[in-house]
Amino acid sequence: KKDEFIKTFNVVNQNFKDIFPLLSEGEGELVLENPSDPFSGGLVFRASIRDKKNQKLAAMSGGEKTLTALAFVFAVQRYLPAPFYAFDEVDMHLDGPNVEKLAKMINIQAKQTQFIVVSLRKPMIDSADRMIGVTQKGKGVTKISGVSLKEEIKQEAG
Amino acid sequence: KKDEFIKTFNVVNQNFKDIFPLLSEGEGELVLENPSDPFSGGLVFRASIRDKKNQKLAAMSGGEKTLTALAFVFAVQRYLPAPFYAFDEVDMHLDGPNVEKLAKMINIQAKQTQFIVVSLRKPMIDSADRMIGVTQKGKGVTKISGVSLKEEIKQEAG
Amino acid sequence: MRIKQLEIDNFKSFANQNTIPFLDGFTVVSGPNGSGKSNIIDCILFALGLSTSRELRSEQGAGDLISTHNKRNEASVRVTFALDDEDELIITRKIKRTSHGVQSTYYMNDKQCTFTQVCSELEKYNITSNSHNVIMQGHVTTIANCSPKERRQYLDEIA
Amino acid sequence: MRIKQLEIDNFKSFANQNTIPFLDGFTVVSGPNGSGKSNIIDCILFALGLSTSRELRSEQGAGDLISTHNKRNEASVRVTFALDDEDELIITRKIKRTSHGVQSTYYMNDKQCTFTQVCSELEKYNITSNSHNVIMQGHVTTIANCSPKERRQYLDEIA
Ligand SMILES: Nc1ncnc2c1ncn2[C@@H]1O[C@H](COP(=O)(O)OP(=O)(O)OP(=O)(O)O)[C@@H](O)[C@H]1O
Ligand SMILES: Nc1ncnc2c1ncn2[C@@H]1O[C@H](COP(=O)(O)OP(=O)(O)OP(=O)(O)O)[C@@H](O)[C@H]1O
Ligand SMILES: [Mg+2]
Ligand SMILES: [Mg+2]
Repeated sequence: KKDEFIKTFNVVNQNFKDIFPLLSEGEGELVLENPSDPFSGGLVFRASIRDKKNQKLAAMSGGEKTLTALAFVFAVQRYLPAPFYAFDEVDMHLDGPNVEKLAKMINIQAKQTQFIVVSLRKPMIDSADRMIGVTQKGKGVTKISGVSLKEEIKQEAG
Repeated sequence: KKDEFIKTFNVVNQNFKDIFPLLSEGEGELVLENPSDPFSGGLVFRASIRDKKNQKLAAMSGGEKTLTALAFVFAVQRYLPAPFYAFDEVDMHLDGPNVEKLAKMINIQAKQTQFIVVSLRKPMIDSADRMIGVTQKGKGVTKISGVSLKEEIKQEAG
Repeated sequence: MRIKQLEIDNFKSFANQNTIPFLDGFTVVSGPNGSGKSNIIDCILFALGLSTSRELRSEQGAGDLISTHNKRNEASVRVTFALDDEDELIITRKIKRTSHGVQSTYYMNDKQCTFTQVCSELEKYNITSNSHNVIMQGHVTTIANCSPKERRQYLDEIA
Repeated sequence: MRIKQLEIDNFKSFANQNTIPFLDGFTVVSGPNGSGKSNIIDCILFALGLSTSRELRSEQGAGDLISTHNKRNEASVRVTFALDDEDELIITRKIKRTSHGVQSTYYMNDKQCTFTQVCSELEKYNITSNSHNVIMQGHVTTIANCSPKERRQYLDEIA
């Protein structure tokens, strides 16, 4: 059991180290509170974004926490992908450039797995393969306004 | 005590009714759970955005809850203004058109009181009187990059 | 494996029948505030049994998930997965308001089954209520804000 | 009345002295993620005693509010209010790391005073820890999500 866990931890940690710099201009790694007996301790993030030294996770900003959390989700996905990912406005704390970085990252991960991402931010909408438009009709009834973008363009392009 | 409360409630409620339609295409009012003995009950929002009937507050979307909450804050401000308001990314759940509506509303309220609003959204940044730019210098030190925009333009215009 | 389509009937703001096709790769869902974007994510969580009523923003229980746009007392969501071998897996959940409260029924490939059967089938494909493959609105920083122990436990599950 | 300027010294990401002027009307604060925008709001909450350390994201107590960019063991924030009659009100808060923990001292118009004196002075101008005039990042929907009782209690205070 412990061996299994350590094996999983090492792969996910390596993924996290690879992915973190792509999402933020920084470095990050996963650290076990008690490596000799992992089940008695927890798992912490050791991350430093844009040359900041020893950042405490609790003191990070909303955007920095978002990038750290998503790097972990992607690190796990590379180890053991779920069949689909559904994200609801995960970019809400991010500034423009970071929305673009995240969108690029999703594009890479979406080669392996299906991503359904709700977003209001332009860089995210622009980089998707296709968009499902949702509007309200009449007194609050949802209407799906079609699947558009690159799919149709790709088909038209032949 | 009860009379004082009812008087305050009536004014704030009237403000809420006036402000809510400006922020959302809807109608809203404040309702006391127990009007004859207000201190034994609570205060609920009865709101319906864009012709939706009887919306339960818990079922509202992130954007709708944001507009309802802010309409209440502004309704109280009109009754008893604080000397300043400091909002940190209150527009994060809002779509483009609603960010614009909120920015217009803040512009109106800022005639009476000082507003300091942290935002990443373009419509909000564009409608402010001035912007304080914040950047990171070196290994994580905050640098204030100056106060710009309309203030300087106004002065230049003479 | 991926989600091939959602068939939503009278669930939340989806009055009447709606079918939403999903393709592979990166799909973005966008539209005005309150139009029903998060309700699409809620459809998936509801049908697969991954969330409680409270998490689906229906504080007074599952009855609030039935659309208020008409007088019908039932709602359902049917999720079709395209499997890697051209086969399909279909999970359906129906709720019905009765005099004894709200009844919820699950179906797998259109045959009635139990919630436990749905869970154990989905677990084969790494879909559990703990897998961070669905992140609800406002919850993106939860993984950063939770305790170190909770975070480690998540790795225990996938080891 | 309004905030006229903030003088920040060694607080969080503000290593060394910083002075930020504030004018009347609508000022927006913008910049990249992690640059220090919320820390400006934290300065105001800290100096006026409106928040706990935890709310200021310093889980291990007030010591975490002192900048890690140098070896200094103290930090301070000085808020200057412009009053309606051309007069000023200045509230300063200093923290110092000592061998017995972190000491916090308040000053009103540069004369040492107690936290209670600061609170009662600010109350005259409708600034309390319950007034929704400061909304922290991620908390905008709190007023919609809190209980009806809590919402009514808020009106009690201003009646
Ligand atoms: N049972 C129901 N019947 C009818 N409408 C409902 C029901 N439950 C919820 N709604 C409505 O659905 C809407 C919420 O939709 P949703 O949360 O999906 O919006 P959204 O597109 O995600 O918006 P945002 O961008 O603000 O997050 C609300 O206006 C709510 O009143
Ligand atoms: N005591 C401290 N010393 C040095 N830096 C600190 C200290 N406390 C917090 N910080 C740093 O301040 C930064 C956070 O700043 P802040 O939360 O103000 O960012 P922000 O501009 O609001 O970003 P976002 O747009 O993501 O919300 C973090 O990177 C954090 O590491
Ligand atoms: Mg939503
Ligand atoms: Mg911030």
